[in-house]
Amino acid sequence: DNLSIHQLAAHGEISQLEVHLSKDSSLLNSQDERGFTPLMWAAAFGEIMMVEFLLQKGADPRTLARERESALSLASAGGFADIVNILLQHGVDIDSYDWNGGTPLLYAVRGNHIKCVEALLRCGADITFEADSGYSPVALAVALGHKKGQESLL
Amino acid sequence: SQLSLYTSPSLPNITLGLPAT
Repeated sequence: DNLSIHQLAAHGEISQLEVHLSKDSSLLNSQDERGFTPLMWAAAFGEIMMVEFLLQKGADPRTLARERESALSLASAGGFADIVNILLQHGVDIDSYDWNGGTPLLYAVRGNHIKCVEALLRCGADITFEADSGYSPVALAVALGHKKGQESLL
Repeated sequence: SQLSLYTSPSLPNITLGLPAT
């Protein structure tokens, strides 16, 4: 019963999370020690109904964590295309980059998550953006041998 | 029901293990 709001978000426990919010509404966008919000936890763990619930309550999908991680990058890295689509409908920065110059598209390509790659491309993700190490999405797909990723990008 | 604690989300290093371009 003493799980944090972030843990409840990751577990998709909407009713328990709602109890926390009823006591302290500021928890909605509270950031943990690394700067992750409940929405980021839900996005990272693929909890789509929780993502929708938090957004409906007014959670800010544009918040960045301490090393500039975003909910969109977390969902893309996890391969959760439905959540990627929901976040893209909420006006997030599609090309936000973080501590190693990763963008949502780079994470989707790295994880070989084709549906996420295509959702991001459909919404105009910058295909030329290179990671700090100089890899563009196409170069990354080739280096990792992700054929489908290459096809989507090309 | 007891929920197990998840570890904090993290993003993988994009190019770990790949040759420098």
